[in-house]
Amino acid sequence: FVLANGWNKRHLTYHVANWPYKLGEEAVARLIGKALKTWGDYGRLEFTRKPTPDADIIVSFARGYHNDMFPFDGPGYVLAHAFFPNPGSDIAGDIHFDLDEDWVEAKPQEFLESGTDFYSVALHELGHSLGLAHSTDENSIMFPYYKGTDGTSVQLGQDDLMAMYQLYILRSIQEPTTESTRRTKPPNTRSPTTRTRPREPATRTTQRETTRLYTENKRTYSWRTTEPTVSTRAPPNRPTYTNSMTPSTRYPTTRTRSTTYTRRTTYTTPTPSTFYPTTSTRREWITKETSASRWHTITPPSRRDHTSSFGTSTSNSRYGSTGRGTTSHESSATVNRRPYSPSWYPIGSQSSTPPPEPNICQGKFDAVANLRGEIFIFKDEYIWRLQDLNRRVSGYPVLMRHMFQYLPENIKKIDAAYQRSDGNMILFTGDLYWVYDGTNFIENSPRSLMDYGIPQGIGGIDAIQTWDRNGKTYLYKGDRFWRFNETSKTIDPGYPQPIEKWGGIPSNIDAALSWKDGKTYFFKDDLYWILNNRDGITSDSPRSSTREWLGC
Amino acid sequence: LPVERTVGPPPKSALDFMKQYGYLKADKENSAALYTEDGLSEAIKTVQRFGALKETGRLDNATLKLMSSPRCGNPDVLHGKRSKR
Repeated sequence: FVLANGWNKRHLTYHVANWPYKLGEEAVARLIGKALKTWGDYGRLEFTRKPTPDADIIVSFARGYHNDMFPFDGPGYVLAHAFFPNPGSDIAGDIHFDLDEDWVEAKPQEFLESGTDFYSVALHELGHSLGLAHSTDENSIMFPYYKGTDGTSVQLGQDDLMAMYQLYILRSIQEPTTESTRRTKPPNTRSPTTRTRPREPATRTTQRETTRLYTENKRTYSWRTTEPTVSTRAPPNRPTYTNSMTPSTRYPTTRTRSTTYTRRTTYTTPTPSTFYPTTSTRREWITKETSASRWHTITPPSRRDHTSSFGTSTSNSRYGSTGRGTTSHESSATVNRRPYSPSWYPIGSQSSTPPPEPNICQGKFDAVANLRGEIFIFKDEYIWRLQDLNRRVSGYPVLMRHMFQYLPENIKKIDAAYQRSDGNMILFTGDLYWVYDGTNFIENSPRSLMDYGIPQGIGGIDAIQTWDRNGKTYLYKGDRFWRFNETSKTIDPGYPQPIEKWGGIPSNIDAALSWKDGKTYFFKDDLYWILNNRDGITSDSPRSSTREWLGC
Repeated sequence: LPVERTVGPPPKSALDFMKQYGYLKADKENSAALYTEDGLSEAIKTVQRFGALKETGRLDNATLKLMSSPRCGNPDVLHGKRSKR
């Protein structure tokens, strides 16, 4: 086995940030918990799940570029990756699974015909999160290649147990462990597998004898080790741990076993910075990466403590359930966009009986929005997701509450939606609008439509879109539309104007969308019109939106 | 976040694979010419060892197949440190 860094504590927290719709939150959380317990049993580690991303290990699913410089590659090949523990980096321990894989839960006695077994990959990746690198031992869970499951239960190999022993039992960890280490006279019986290390001359501090019993598959191994308590000098044949507990040198250690084989294991203790840059923190990456490719990155969930990047929330509560974080309303445009928390991904249904799914092929979309480079169609309480016209993303529709968590239950439809220039998503419901930063509703959401200069009492807007040619935001209602200046936060003079101005666009539209193909689309019933952003001319006749966009 | 689908295909070549997973130093310039035959052969043997294959030191079919098998994205050899067994 090969070791990277280990954690300096025995009680670790973890957060499951999102999950594939097909596997669902319950299965992901249960399997992650099971894998952590499996490792924890062999390292005297405990794990507690946290509902917020300020945890030691964050588990998330993402596809393609997700802002850690190691983009995923679509279905197959690379399935996941994880970050080794490292005190200096706040991404340490995190695990990213490729969302494009067909993640399934393999049943113990069932041969997996198709799909990728989530548990065996999770057990492997959590090995990295705890400080183990890849092993050449084919029976080790840290073997680099996915072997599928033949229905037998996936478990740790002997190599893995020895690695955990080395990393978390032999090494004295400052944090008081839950078990008191027994001070025992060294047993005079030496089990065949006990290796007696050359006793170190008594140091100033009393040496503690620690005897650990390991049971693995009913075979028991017992090693007797001398564990220096505070001495900074370790016996010659053991890694010297600096106070940051980072193994800093390599040691030849020979373990002989009375069992089948003898192997010489050299602990190659890699430099702490693994191939993942561990010095820069996630926030630096987000700033750097996000500013560079701000519209097309996935940012692994931030271990932020819920302070909104638009000011400091005085309470860490999420909106809706227990009041709302009061953030300073004025957001400075230069503030780095808050890292994305992937709570957008479809997650298992939260309410026991989800509302009936509408027939999208009847058209009459409630809202259509370009959010982070993809198209989202809202209808009733559901959302459809498209990569482009007629390129639906599988696994949709999902309940909108699974993407916009904490949207109160009484919201049954979205009138309009768009992505504001600062990257936040704005949802309009009646005379109110909600600012969503990918994790929380912020800026004291919901807020009054009057912030957009729209008179009270018009009963909400029909549609909204931003015209990339002038950066202005257009709000539509009935036979009129307003033009809003996002910088000055005011309606331009001379508005509202009649919707006929757009030439051929009907009144009372359902939705509007400015897409990256340089066109603006207006939707009504099951038809759509095209406005060419360059010359502002609409297409002559409407076309079928349900067929051409959704393949109905 | 939803992103434009940019699917990175598996490494285009065995050389890319060995750089990506730490078997060869991934220097910036195209260092293909810098590797000696012995060096490459040793690197291939390490690839085969991490794949529980016969260590022939040659890019045989089993090794090429291994290089496109589903796997973990972490490197096999950390930062150029060879894990001697």
